[in-house]
Amino acid sequence: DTPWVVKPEEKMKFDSIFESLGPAGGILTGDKVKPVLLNSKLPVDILGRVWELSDLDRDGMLDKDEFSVAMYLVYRALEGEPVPMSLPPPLVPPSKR
Amino acid sequence: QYPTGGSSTNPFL
Repeated sequence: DTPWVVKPEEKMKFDSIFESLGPAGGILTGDKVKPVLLNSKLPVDILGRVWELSDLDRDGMLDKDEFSVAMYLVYRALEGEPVPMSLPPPLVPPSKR
Repeated sequence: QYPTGGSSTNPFL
């Protein structure tokens, strides 16, 4: 089994951001996540792709693991790494494989 | 897989 690329320390950080946004029933709606991602100052088309890759069940909302994927991609993008066109297997949360 | 264009589940589109 491939370990998830989101490290436990990062996951804890992302989880605390997730909780601070007031998830309802353990999920965040798009309108709650959007301003956070926009805060990164990344281009909207990049953020749109980040959303596509992280909303794995395409319900327009992110659960904790999906949110971690989104944050991971945003942080990597801010470090200058390109956002992939499709989600590499190591980035898929173990709970969703 | 999913319809392209006007994906209502993506708040950035």
